Amino acid sequence: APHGPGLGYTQLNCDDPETEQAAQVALDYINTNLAGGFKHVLNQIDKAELWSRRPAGEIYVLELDTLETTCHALDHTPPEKCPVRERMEHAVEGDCDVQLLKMDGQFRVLSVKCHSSPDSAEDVIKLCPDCPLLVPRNSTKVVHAVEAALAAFNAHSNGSYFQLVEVSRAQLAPLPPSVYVEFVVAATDCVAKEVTDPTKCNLLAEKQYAFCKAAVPEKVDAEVSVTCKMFQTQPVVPQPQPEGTSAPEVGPGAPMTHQADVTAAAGPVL
Amino acid sequence: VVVKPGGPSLAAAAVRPCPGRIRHFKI
Repeated sequence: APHGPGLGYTQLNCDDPETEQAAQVALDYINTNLAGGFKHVLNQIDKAELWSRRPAGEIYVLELDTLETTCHALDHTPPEKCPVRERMEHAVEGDCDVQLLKMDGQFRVLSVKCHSSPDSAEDVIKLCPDCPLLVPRNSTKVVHAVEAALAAFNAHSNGSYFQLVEVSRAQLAPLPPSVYVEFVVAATDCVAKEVTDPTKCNLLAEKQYAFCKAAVPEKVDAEVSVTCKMFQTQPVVPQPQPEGTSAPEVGPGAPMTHQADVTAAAGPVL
Repeated sequence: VVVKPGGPSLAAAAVRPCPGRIRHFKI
């Protein structure tokens, strides 16, 4: 349709306070609704358009460049206080196309589409030839490293047996040959010292997550170092159910629910 | 360069509204 009066768009200045405010609302939405991985912070606003909307309001169409932080999605640290992943740790950037509606002075996220990609290996090696490089999280070396790290963690646990939830990132270090892994675990209803069959252990209804970092040397019988940060337990949140459906299963074997999923439906309002 | 009176100034034309500033580093 031809553009009528008032239906066109205006190119905004990417560094305008209002554009930055819209970008921040989008970033908050992205970080609140992460299914896993790490929180991101704004690095650069690539494009900003303002479209008028009928019958009322304005639509902000933004292209955002983000950078991965070291805070896991389950970490409650505000993203602005999270350190950006350094280039020597093999940084990861995000490219996001977002649309926000501004009405009555309030922003509401309409759509978000993000794609993340790591820095190129060549760039990291140029910066430091011995820096560990990111590798696929499902590679054999990584899977073995995570298993070894989790076994070491559980061997020293005086309480619950912890189960793997997610492998968040993995790097291969050349000297000495080691695998650096970052992963999420959750407490189960089994006692670590008494577990005989881990497959029979169930995640607790009130989720107790921990984020772990481990260095696993490739040399056989070398010492594995693993440190985990426990997060506050996440209370069981009843999910709104459509009429005629039964209440959600919240037993120990119920599927995991991130609190972020609950806020997704409503959308953030500034 | 001929600038018409009342047209955009050269300074205004030089302003690049986007992309915006880089806050950390560019990959």
